[in-house]
Amino acid sequence: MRLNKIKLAGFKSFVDPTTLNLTSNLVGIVGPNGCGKSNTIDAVRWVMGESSAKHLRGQSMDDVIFNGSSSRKPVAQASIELIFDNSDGAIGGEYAKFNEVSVRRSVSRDGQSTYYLNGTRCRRRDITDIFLGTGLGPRSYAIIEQGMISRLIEAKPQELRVYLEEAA
Amino acid sequence: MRLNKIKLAGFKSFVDPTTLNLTSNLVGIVGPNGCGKSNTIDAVRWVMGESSAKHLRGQSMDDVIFNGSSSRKPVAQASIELIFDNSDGAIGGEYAKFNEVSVRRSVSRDGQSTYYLNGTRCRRRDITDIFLGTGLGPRSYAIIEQGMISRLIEAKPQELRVYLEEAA
Amino acid sequence: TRERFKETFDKVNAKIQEKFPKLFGGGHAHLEMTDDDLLTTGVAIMARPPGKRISNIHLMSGGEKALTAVAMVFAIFELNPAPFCMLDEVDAPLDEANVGRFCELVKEMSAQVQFIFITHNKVTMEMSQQLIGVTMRESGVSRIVDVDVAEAALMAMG
Amino acid sequence: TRERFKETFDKVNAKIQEKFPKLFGGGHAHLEMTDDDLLTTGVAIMARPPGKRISNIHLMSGGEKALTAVAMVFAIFELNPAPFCMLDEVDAPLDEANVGRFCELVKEMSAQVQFIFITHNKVTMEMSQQLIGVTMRESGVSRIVDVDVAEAALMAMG
Ligand SMILES: Nc1ncnc2c1ncn2[C@@H]1O[C@H](COP(=O)(O)OP(=O)(O)OP(=O)(O)O)[C@@H](O)[C@H]1O
Ligand SMILES: Nc1ncnc2c1ncn2[C@@H]1O[C@H](COP(=O)(O)OP(=O)(O)OP(=O)(O)O)[C@@H](O)[C@H]1O
Ligand SMILES: [Mg+2]
Ligand SMILES: [Mg+2]
Repeated sequence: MRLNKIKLAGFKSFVDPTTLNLTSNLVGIVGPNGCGKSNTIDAVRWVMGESSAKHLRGQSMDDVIFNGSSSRKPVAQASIELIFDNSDGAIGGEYAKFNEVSVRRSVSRDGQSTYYLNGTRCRRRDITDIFLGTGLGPRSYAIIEQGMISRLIEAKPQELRVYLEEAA
Repeated sequence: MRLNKIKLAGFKSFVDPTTLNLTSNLVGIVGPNGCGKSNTIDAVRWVMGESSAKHLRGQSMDDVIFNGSSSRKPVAQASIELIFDNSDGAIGGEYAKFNEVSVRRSVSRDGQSTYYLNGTRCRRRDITDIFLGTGLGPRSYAIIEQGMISRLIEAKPQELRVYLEEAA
Repeated sequence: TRERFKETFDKVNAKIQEKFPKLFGGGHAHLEMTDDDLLTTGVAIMARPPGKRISNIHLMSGGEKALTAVAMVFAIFELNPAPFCMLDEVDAPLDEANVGRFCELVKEMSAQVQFIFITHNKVTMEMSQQLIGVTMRESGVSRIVDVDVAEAALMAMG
Repeated sequence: TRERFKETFDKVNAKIQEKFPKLFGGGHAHLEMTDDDLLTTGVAIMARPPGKRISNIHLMSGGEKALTAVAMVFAIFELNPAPFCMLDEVDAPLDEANVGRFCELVKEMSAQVQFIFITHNKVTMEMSQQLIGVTMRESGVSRIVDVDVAEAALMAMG
């Protein structure tokens, strides 16, 4: 199983439809401060089902929708899609037979999220289900955001215990 | 008033007597992780009267004494001396007439600190007194340690207020 | 449950003992329970960089703490290894030698894991096989462009 | 006292408005009181990098937050300007353009203030007029040596 593409539209500073094609196992993301790099991390976390706005550096769930700039008006919805190569069948269940599995989430200004698997609407629970056993999910250690390292460093013994338990 | 030299002996990883000669107004300190750079910051803070061990990244005041390595035994005392050029008389009072003012602090394993001004023993209070009006002191914004920036960033409004009040 | 926590603790403990020496070029680290009761004990990270004495992570230098935390992150990651791992600027406080070893370990793990890493560090950029540049030419609007390492250096100039 | 706090607030507010545009190459920042009562109000930092909308510091990117905090640090420093200022790795999360402007501001302030800065960043090293290298050749024992920028780059290799 590998992640082939990340498609963003209307998500934070990625107002225009944008596709990240991941063609290797060592992909660096670079650019000046504030250009949107960490927003791609938020995007992946969000589409995998993150339901707490503060884990996405916002205050409410519609904070992920592009809210305008000096040159653009705000938009009404945000969408993130992940396209996985599933030729090894690691994504199991009814999607095991698909070579490509696409997971998509969109949200509108009223805060309502909609989820899609291979283009078909589904529940958030279906998304988290197909990730079971793959090590993925919104709180997985597959996503280490800016500040996570400091949090680990500062963690008191009880907090570190909780991190271990959550990860198990 | 300028800082000409920092002399360290037995202080944290600076077990051997070491002198930093500061010959310019733009001095960079470089070296690998863990080689002792931040220890020089602790040293300056300490000699200016820092009395809280946790502001020196320790648990008790004698944690600043070199406690041994695979090649050296621990030592019994630590000493830091700052040598200031005072030709502009910025350090006032009875020391205003000295072109050079030296401030020294040493501590032994029992945690007892001894302070010296121009080689003469004095109280901690005399040290903090000569710094009055110079902007210096253990909690002055003249010393920005690793992690201070994060603390400012994370500060809630009430904490930020306290920082302002302390600095005034 | 007691068994489940003990099992997680042991697995992560084994992994951090494997990762730490690769990141530090030697030395050792392990996890310790702060208490005898498995239901309530806290967990502490003890580490000994090469040539130094063992201490709690809290007593290490800024860069040593960060690198030890990276060892911990990779150890926990391998409990439930996902097909990809995204790292946001974990290399910021590291000196060049430590960045180099960090890159070596990421390369080694990339045989099974797809790494996507955000960085400002030129050494880390050089280890990538694909570089995606993010720009904000138009105020507040992010765009991406494929870059090579030389271009990335220019882009970092903002 | 109310007057004292207001006076401090106003001075630092004036200073951060001066420092921020120099560090960001434009834009604006200011302090806000979160409350009407001078005795109990909190303080918030509001900032607008060039081309962006004003927001609380908490909503900025990692590097933008750090650079805004540096503007705040220098503003508070100038309340009671000491003859020297020691900075420990404040440039770690900054991109090259921001490091460059940070260096320019430090150079400008160094007309009156002696700066001693710890850094792993080559651009910052290049602005120094004196470089002190710290090494730990012998385990656990720090020594210092004067270096030039090329040597410093080698030393950073650990
Ligand atoms: N909902 C939104 N609409 C428009 N822009 C947004 C939204 N949310 C965040 N942004 C913008 O995204 C930018 C932050 O991007 P991000 O945190 O990804 O930066 P970065 O590239 O990681 O920078 P750094 O190197 O400093 O960490 C900010 O300028 C912020 O204003
Ligand atoms: N009392 C002590 N006796 C001996 N060594 C000590 C003592 N206190 C601290 N040290 C050592 O000093 C070293 C830490 O130095 P310091 O924090 O100055 O590193 P640094 O150069 O700032 O590194 P970084 O770039 O990672 O921030 C540690 O190895 C620690 O073991
Ligand atoms: Mg970021
Ligand atoms: Mg340090």
